[in-house]
Order: sequence, then structure tokens, then C-alpha cells
Amino acid sequence: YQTFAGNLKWDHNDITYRVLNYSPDMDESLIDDAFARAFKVWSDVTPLTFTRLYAGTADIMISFGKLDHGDPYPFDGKDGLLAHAYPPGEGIQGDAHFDDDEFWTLGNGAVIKTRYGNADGAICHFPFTFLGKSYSSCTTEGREDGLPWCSTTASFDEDKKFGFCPSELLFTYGGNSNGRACVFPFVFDGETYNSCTTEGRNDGYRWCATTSNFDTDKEYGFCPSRDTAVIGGNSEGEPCHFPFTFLDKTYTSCTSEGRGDGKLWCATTSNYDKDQKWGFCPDRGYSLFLVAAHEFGHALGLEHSSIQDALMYPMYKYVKDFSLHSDDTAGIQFLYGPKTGPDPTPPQPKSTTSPPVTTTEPTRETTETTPHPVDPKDDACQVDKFDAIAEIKGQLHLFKDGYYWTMSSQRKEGLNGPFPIKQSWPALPAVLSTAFEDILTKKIYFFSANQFWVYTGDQVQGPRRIEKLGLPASLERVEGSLPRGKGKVLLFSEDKFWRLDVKTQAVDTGYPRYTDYVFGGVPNKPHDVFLYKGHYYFCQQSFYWRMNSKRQVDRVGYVKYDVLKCP
Amino acid sequence: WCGPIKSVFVNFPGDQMRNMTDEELADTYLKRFGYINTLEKSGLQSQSKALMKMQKQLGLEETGELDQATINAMNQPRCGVPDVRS
Repeated sequence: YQTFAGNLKWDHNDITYRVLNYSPDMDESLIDDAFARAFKVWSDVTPLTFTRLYAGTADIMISFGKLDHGDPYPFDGKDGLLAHAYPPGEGIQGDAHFDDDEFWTLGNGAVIKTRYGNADGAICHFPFTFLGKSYSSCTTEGREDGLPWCSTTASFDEDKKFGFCPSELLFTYGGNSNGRACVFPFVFDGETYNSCTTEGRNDGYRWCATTSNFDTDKEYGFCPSRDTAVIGGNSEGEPCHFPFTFLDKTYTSCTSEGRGDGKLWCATTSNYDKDQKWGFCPDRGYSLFLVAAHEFGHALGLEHSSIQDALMYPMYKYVKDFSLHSDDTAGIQFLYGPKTGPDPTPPQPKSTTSPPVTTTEPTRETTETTPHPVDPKDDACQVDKFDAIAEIKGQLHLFKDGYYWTMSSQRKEGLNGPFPIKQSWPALPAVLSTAFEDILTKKIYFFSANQFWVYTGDQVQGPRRIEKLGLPASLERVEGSLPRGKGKVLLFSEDKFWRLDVKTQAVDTGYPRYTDYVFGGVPNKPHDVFLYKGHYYFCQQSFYWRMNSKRQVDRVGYVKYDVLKCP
Repeated sequence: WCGPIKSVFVNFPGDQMRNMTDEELADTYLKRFGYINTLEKSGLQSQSKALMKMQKQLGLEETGELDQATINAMNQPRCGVPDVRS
């Protein structure tokens, strides 16, 4: 392994990163996941931690770009250079750039996460059969609205499991339209467009208006890549046109004719000779996870290794089951030392309804009753991550391991506590996941794992399973809640939320919705969400993202220092 | 009809990776990834020396020649960070 001259490294171990934009090739959640896994490669063997920021300047700023993308090292179109990153430091140092003329996948062909349908966002299964015919890509067959779809199992005929594939007719990403679909035709600069265009931009990204007139409404989004779209060339995003004519010969599939590099291409009109419109055919693509793990190695201070099997070797090679080479481990540990302490292990849920028995059957009756070892004499300022935070009776309540602290909204009295939870609400378990107060009825709702309790004064109802509210039985816990007034509360879990009608004790139809679609700019999997003094707070680790009523993130900070005013 | 098929190579509009000769490819590659230090004022290093350096770094046979294995390596997709930093 090699390190940069002077052994350049970060002077802190809590590294932050921010994803500035996305590639049209993969669903945003898959890209986020690939980056998170790539960081984990390094945090598994060092004391480094990686926290994602959604605003402001992070140590490692991650972006996709094409050709000249704002630094002195332009990319070169499809293949060749895949990405680059800068060694640790201020400004552009530490940043990682990915060439968006590549086809980004998980290394083994297009990964298509579906939306809507009945497959709950599952990945397309290729090939699949539909009415006895085999399909290796998304299809519009069987539909009149032109929306491409796929089966998420090998046989739609048997399983009837399907979802819709990314297309500009379904959604856009980025831009300012909150993911709304393209509207065709639309007017831009006085011209009418019937498809996504790169006109008006110099970065090569395809976009569309999400109203019929961009000139008046200025609303737009970027078009996701269809799986059948060509890559690069001069027809990015268009599908191959078969058959097509090239040098007076007819082709019914992709060809490498005319090229010295053996790459497969196709025409996107019926006649290449006449129209000269072409692009590369989709291939296995490059694993964003593997390339990102390599680039993050640079961003942490490693140069290229001369060992061919090392992650830091400069050439790309797809490996299915990745494990970090000892050379990479030695290199990064030379800079930051080995990981200290035991690996984190999730707390084991314990049943409250039956004695512990040895069984291979998983139980769903789980309540998190095992508190983490926190000394109750510790003050709230020594807690990095609270189990739940809620504004109850005008005071902020912070729950952790069987205890809670209160802080008045005026913050004149500072923090009070810790108080045992059992003292105020005897029926509750030690570890809560969220709580809220229904302003109309003054009832306080507490959630822990897949159960909830309702306190009216000293009277308690529960525990009841969250399925009683219409939430899915598969939900492990409700992690956050936002009272919305008029007897409605949003309940958050993983990357989704539901709207609960407190009066009818049932979730409304049309839910769940994805958190990042509605609350743009906050972590899409917050471990806590609460309302405090009219602002929405989304927490991840020790950080919070504060959102105003217009759903604009107006502050990001530490719960401890900024909310609790700890010294 | 057993004669070799004559391939015709065309320049595709918008193609960033235009057909380069092996020598052009080697020259670009060695400069881009730091094997030839273009800023060095003491004179050009020989391409052979740079090739040896590149072959050593990438674990290839160190011939100092622009052989097929070296050309293949130069055509592989890779990271844009130089192998040798000035």
C-alpha cells in the first residue's frame, strides 16, 4: 500500500460525508446504500465513523458528473476513467467524483428498484415471463399508458408480483418539483419538447419540465434512465431502434461493427447512416459500491496499491463477495490505527409474554425491555442518542434506558432529571421508540418495538400491538412521530411514514409514503422524529435536522449542544 | 469467401474515446497517471523507463516495451487518481 506524501490523513475520526447529487442509473436509495456500505468497509477496520450530512460542508463531498465537471481533471465518457477522489484536507480535498457517463450498477447489470405496483419496491427479476413470453428488460406490454413495468419474481403469470420501472412518465429526481413526473409536451425557451432533453444545460444531464410550460413555471426535474436506454454516444436516454441500418447493412441487435474497441452499440433511429444517432448498449456496468469503496480509500489517505487483489489497485475488477484485502487493512490502519473495542451488537429483544426458551421460531411479540448500560446519575449531556424525544405538556421529554429528562420550552430552568419512567408511567417498558401527545384529548401515546400504550392522566390502555392501528405486522418499531393537528399524527418507521387518525385509531389510506419524497433534505431513515416548538426534528446519531412548516431544512446541528445547550 | 472480413472503423459523433494509436494511448496514459513527469525540467524520461515503472506498479512483466499485455492494461477501466504523484 501507499499513503500520500506526508501521510495525509484526517485529524479527526468522526468523518462526515454528503451526497450532492445522484446518477440516473440507480434508485437513490440504492446509491445511498452503496455509499454507506463503502464507508463501512473502512469503518469496520479503523476507529473512523462516517456520518451523512444533508446540508452544509462535509469532509467528503460526493458527486456525479460528466466530462468537465468543475475540477481540473475531466472525465472521458463511457469506460476509461471511472471516478477520482482527493486526499484528506480542506475544500475539494477529500471529495469523491464519479463519472456519470458510466453505467452505474452493482456490477452485474441494471438493478431496477420498482415503485408502486404490489411488490413493495422490490427489484425487477430478469428474465421474467408474462403471458408465456420471456422478458429481459422492463416492458410496456400489457399496458395502455406506456409505463414500463417488470415482474419481481421469475413468473408474473404465476405470482402476479409487479412494480413500475423508472421512467420520466413516473417520476423525476433532483430539480425543484419534488419528484413529479414529466409533462409532455412542454415548452422551453419557446420550443416544444416531447421527451427529456439536454438542451439548456452544459452538464449532459437529461431533464424535463413538470408542467406544460417551463418558461412560465420554471418547474423541472431530471429524467431517470430507463433500463433499455443507451449510454453515452449522442442519444443518451433513447432506446435502441431495431432493426437499424449501418453502412447499408441491417442490424437487429447491438453490434461492435465500426468500432475498434469491441464495445457494443446501436442506432437510436432506423438509419444510422442518415441520422448518425447512436449510443452504447447497456452492459453489466460498474459496481458503485466497489468503486466508491476504492475512492473513499483515497479520500481517507491511501494511494494506489501495486497488489492486484487489493481494493486500492487502480484497475476496476468486479468481485461478487467482497472482502477487504490485508494490504488495504494494513494501509488504513497505518494511518488511523485498528478498530478499538468490541463490534457493536444490537440488543437482543426479550419476550414479555413468555419465559425465555430455546426456539428456532422468531417471535414477533417483542418489547425492548433491555436497557443499555447508562448510569442514571449521568446527566442528559452524556447521552449521545436518546431512545425517544417528545414535547409533552409543553416540555421537551428526553427518554433513555428507563429514565427521562425534561426541559421547559423557555429553557429558563434548564434540564431536569433524570426521572424513572416507571415513576410517571408505570406500565411502560424501559426502552421507548417514540411518544407524542394528542393536543385535543391530552392523551399521551408511547411506542416501544411493535407495541403502544395510551395514557390519559393515570389511566393506561395497552400494551396493544401496532397492527391495531393499521400498521403492517412486519414493522419492527415506530421510530418517530409528528403531531399534525386536527387529530392526525405522522408515524415514522425506516424510510416511510403513515398518517394516523387519532380519533378513529387507524392509519389513513394512501400511506405509507416515502419520507424523502415528502421531507426532502432530511435523513430518510431517522431514528427519531419529533415536533418541538413548531419545528420538525429528524434525528440521526447525535445530529438533528430541523425543518420548518414549509418543509425547508433550516438548521442542522447536535441535539446535545444546540437543543439541550450542553456545555 | 474465406478471406478476412475487412472491418471499417468510423468516428462516431460525440464519442469521447476516439480511436487512438497504441503509441498515442501509451503517451497519454503514462502522462496522465504520473509515469512521465511532464513538469520535470531535467529532460524527458524515456518512454521505456516510464513503461517499466508502470509495468512494475501494475504487476505486469517489466519489459519496458509497449507489448500487448501493457496495451491491454492501459485499456482497462480504472480510477483517475495518478499512480505516481509528482
